[in-house]
Amino acid sequence: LVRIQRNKAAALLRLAARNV
Amino acid sequence: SKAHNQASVGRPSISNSGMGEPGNYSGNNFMPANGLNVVQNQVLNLIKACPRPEGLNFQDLRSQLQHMPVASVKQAVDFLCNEGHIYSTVDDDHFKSTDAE
Repeated sequence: LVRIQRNKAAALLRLAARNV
Repeated sequence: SKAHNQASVGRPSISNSGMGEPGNYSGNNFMPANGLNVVQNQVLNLIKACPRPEGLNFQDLRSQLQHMPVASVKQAVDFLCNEGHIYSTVDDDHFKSTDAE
């Protein structure tokens, strides 16, 4: 599902933003 | 024959007072190393541990954390979502962890 991919991508982005 | 076995009485035993008193951290176990609180950590670990491709659903989460109020579990899930540790999959009740280790 696209939705899952999108959520995962968004989550990874958030996580990455956190870890900067 | 001298069987003088003088034990070396070199230095007086230093009692290092002040250092090395363990367990003196006034323990608030609300913040383990990774900045998550206890509930959040448990939720994250459960979600991580779920082998299903669609992730762990909220009902399972709840039933595995029965000692906690639903509200806290929900709160922890929200927090983890916001931080990007987990994300929802097939619907808003299924969650997977991003840190795939």
